[in-house]
Amino acid sequence: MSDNVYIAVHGGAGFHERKYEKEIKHALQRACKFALSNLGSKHSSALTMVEDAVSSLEDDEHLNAGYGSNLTLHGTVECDAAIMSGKSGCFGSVGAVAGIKNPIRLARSVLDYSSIPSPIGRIPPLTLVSEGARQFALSQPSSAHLVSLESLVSPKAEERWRVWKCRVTSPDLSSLSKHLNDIQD
Amino acid sequence: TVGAVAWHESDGMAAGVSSGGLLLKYPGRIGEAAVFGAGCWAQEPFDAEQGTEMACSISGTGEYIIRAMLARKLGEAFEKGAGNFDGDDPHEVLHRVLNDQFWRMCRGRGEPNPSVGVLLLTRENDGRARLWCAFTTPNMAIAYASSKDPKVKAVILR
Repeated sequence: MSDNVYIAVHGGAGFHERKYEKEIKHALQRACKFALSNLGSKHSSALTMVEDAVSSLEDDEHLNAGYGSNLTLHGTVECDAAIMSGKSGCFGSVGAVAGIKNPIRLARSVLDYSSIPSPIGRIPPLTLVSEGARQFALSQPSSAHLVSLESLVSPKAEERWRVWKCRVTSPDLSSLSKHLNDIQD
Repeated sequence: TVGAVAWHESDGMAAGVSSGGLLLKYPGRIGEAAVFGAGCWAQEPFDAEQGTEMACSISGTGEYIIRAMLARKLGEAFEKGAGNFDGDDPHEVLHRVLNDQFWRMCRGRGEPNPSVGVLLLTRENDGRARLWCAFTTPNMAIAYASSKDPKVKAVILR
């Protein structure tokens, strides 16, 4: 490992159940190792390390991103992701996008697209959302590949959604808002 | 929400964040992980005199983090002049931004206990990188490694 690098990841600030502590730590360790695994290659950079680490975390069902995300009111997965370079100040993000396996890779494609000069002087986007972001993914050869909407719904996320969805209709709404906030990440 | 911060000798600092958002959120709702200056920030001052190289990734109640433009606010706090940064300890900077600015803004909007977690990587003039973590929630899960010490340390801070 020739390059001189540092990497750090987080699995969210919130409420991590003790019974999943081991799985969550393993997910974080895998992400750091994956980010360090490409060092020495010509694509090695802080941006690629961040993209690799976050995409590894998105694949873990115990974390609220990508596969295993919290579900919307309608029981679907919609994700947000962003990436930024300190040297260039370049930024790319996607919002409320469905059916994308690794949203961070799509955000990186938005960032890379913004650094390509437009022949007609078009101002590149900072952020793409929803269906537009999905269409952009279709047009990008190497970015986050599209998957079926259902494939991002994990059994655990669906179970949690059922429990809380029916509580939304319960008469004692005050108890819901207090606890719902406590289990968000 | 998940995130990463990194420093590489080829391109300096970078930051990222990704989130499935709030449970039972309205379809179409976006959180801090989609918004410029809110969920992640990375900067490299022109020279050490201008401030500190930093990268941060943020998690928590998206609506309040967006209102506070929290990630960019943290970046400005490490710039000379703009953020009245005069070399003080990153712990002080974190405390000032989270307590004085973010917390006060949330309280002003009737949110007594906003959830927020920050993972921050700074690099001193001597080249050493330092990692910081601040959170108002019951816990925050982090892991870190370097080329010099590739054995990954993972911990759930409570």
